Amino acid sequence: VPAAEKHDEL
Amino acid sequence: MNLFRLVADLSHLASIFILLHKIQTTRSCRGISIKTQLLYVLVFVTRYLDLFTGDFVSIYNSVMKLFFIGSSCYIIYLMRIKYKPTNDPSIDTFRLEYILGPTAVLALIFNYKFTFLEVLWAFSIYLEAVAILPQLFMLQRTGEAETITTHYLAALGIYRGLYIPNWIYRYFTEGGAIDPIAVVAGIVQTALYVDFFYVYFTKVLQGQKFELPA
Repeated sequence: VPAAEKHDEL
Repeated sequence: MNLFRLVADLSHLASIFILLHKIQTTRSCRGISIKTQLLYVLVFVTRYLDLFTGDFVSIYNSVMKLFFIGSSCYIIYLMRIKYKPTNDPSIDTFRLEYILGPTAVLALIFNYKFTFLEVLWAFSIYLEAVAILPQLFMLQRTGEAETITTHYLAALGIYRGLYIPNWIYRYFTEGGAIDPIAVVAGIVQTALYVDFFYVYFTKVLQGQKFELPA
C-alpha cells in the first residue's frame, strides 16, 4: 500500500 | 511523525484556541465567517470517519481527530446560538455552492479508490483547501480585521505551510512516498494565504492594524 493510502496525517 | 508535522499540528491546535479566546473574551464572533467554520466541521467529519472503521494510527492521531471534530462543532454552537446576535450574515456572502459543487465533483473523479470512505476522504482534502475562502472573502469585503482574528489566520496559515516541508521530508525518508491528492490540495491551500501573510507581516507584526489598501 503506498503511503498515500494510509491517511496517517491529520 | 516529524518536527514539521508536529509543529504544524500544534499550530492548528493553537489557531483553534486563539479563535475560541477571541470569541469568549470579546463575547463576539464579529469578523469570523460562519461559513468557513461550517466547512471545517464538514472537513473533519468527512475525513475522520476512519475513527470508526478500525484504521487506528496512534493515540495522538485519534485524540487530535476527536478534538478537531469537537472544537469545530463547539465553535458553531458559539456562533449560531450563544453569540448569535454578534454574527452578521450580511457580510458573510460567499456562495457555498461554488465550493461544495466543484470539490464534490473533484472527489468523485480524483480519489485513491472509488469507495465511500475514500471519496469522502478526497472530498475533505479538496474542501479543506478552499474552506478558508469565505473568511478571506469577508476580510476583503470589510477591508480590516481585529488583530486577534489575524493571529488566528496566521496560525492556520503556518499549519498549512509546514505541511509542505513535512511532505518533502517524508519523500526522502520514506523511500519516495508521496500523497499526490494531499500535496496538490495542500499547495493550493497554502497559496491562498500568501496575500494575507504579506499584510500580516508588513502591518500586524509591525504593530499596525490589519487594513487592506482601499
